[in-house]
Amino acid sequence: LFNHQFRRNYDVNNQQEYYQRKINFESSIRRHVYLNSVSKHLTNHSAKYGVNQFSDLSPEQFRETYLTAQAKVVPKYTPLKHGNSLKRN
Amino acid sequence: LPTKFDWRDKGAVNPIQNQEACGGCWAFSIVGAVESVHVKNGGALKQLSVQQVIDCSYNNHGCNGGSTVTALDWLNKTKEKLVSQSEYPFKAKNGMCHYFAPSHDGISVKNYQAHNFSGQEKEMMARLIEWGPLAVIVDAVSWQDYLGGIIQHHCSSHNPNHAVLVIGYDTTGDVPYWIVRNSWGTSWGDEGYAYIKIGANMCGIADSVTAVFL
Repeated sequence: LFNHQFRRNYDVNNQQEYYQRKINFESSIRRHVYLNSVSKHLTNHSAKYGVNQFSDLSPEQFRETYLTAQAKVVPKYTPLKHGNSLKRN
Repeated sequence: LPTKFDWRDKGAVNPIQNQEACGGCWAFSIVGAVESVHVKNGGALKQLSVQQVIDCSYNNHGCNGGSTVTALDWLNKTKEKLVSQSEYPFKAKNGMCHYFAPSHDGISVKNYQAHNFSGQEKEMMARLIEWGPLAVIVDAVSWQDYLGGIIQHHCSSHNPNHAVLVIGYDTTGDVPYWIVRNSWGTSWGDEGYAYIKIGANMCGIADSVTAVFL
């Protein structure tokens, strides 16, 4: 179902890749159980975790591909200096 | 402050984008901010070129990563005009920078601000309304598995690694939350959006906040 929904066409000649993706997917399922076990004690609006297009990636692959932003150290916001218009209002 | 506010209600937010396997979230977030602020200033909603920022913001690394502050600094210093997405389409990979004549139609940045709002998320709400959508850097490690709902746990603020656009907030329910526009397509999260609890600097949402002025 996952392969169909997210249009995965693994190379049939590369069984190693297929099994690695399968291992990643199974690890994701275990992670979802853990993440949801905390959320279920909260309200109906709490975050839900489950299968999505990233479920066949390892956390390292996900990080390398998608978590690539660099944060600069920026100055603390000071309302008196920057929020004059709000004060006037 | 109004109890809820959403720039989508003002027609100022384009549909969710998909960065595919390109690590250009930093470019998607600031281009989204420029598009929205252009509407806030009375302009029409346009889809601007993310690929232009990926290819031309020379102090960043294109699809290999980058910084929202560095990109805004480049846009501010060079006054490079952002052209439309149709003229410079997204290719999900690094490319050569295409230059356009100064007379070419586009939107340039007048100035920008970058601040840390941790402990001041109410101020951040006021600035969101006054300045327009805010490009922020969050720790999105747990977002790999996110399907929707308000993120209140499992989100540290120690490792900022993903750029997104805060387009609104809602404080009418039990848990007040930020409305966050991501760039991972509509099959991720809640039709491409995430909701993050306000008040605890969840995911480090208030640590690196940038606003653009046109």
